[in-house]
Amino acid sequence: TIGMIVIDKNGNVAAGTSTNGANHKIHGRVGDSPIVGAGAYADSTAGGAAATGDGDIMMRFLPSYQAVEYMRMGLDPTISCQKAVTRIQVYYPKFFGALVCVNRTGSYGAACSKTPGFNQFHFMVQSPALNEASEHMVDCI
Amino acid sequence: SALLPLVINTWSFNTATQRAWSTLQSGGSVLDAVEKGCAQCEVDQCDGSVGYGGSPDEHGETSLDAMIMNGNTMEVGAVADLRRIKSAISVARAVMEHTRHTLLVGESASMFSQNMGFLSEDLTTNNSLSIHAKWLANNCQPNFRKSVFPDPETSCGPYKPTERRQSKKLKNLKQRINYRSHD
Repeated sequence: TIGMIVIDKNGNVAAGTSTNGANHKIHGRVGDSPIVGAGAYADSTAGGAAATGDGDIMMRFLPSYQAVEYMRMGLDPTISCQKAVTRIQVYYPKFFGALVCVNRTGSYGAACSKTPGFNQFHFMVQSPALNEASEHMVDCI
Repeated sequence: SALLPLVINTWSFNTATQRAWSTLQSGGSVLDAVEKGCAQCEVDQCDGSVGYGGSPDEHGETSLDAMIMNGNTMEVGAVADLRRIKSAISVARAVMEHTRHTLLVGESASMFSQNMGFLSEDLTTNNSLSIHAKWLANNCQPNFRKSVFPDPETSCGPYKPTERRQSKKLKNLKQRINYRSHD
């Protein structure tokens, strides 16, 4: 799955997702990606977030919406992503998933849920502060 | 802000980031950038989890999900369980721009796509056929069914429901699922 957030110089925010879902899913199964607030969410007054991972779990918690609401409250994007992840971990301690978050001023962060075989999460960023598209990484919590 | 504009996306999908960025730099809107960036991943079949020819279902068929959201107007377009159409993110944008709805699904979404001028074509590739064949040869493992007969942890279907049970085996099963199989 790809989940993407774009903000222009005027602070307009858009979000998108695209996926072919889970391998060997039951015919007709849909994950979190096309669900607003689950796969991604954007609100130009607060920021945007996009999720990836086990959509069957993540779609139950609307983590992208949750993260954007944390940023609206003034929390740092990394903290917002982490708090959205930990809310899911209360019920599913080792779920497979990650989030990227960016606030309306362009500060960004990410978080992921540590599970066997998944200890770090890689994501891409491009902005005037970077010469080119740059890969970033966070350790999972 | 010196931090803006900005493109951020999940996973190490470099070409998608670059495509979104170049779209923005050439005067495109944020929606254009999201659409072009995600579309690039669909063409590239990013890590097999985006676009045609990946993540075959129990029948061996690939279906696509996509969504696009305008953070100014809160308009959304989405498609789910889309079949035989490669450009899922562009269909999602068509849902946003050419309907008053938010989400279209399944065969009806495919029909809508064709009416909007999108090409209908097989999403199967040799790779997705191979993934499906290996899954069948491995007694349909891993498997998302539960509380059915025959036992989905050892056997392929067709399945019939049995009494509900929450077993530890289900938790173990999850750990066997490939981490490149993600939403």
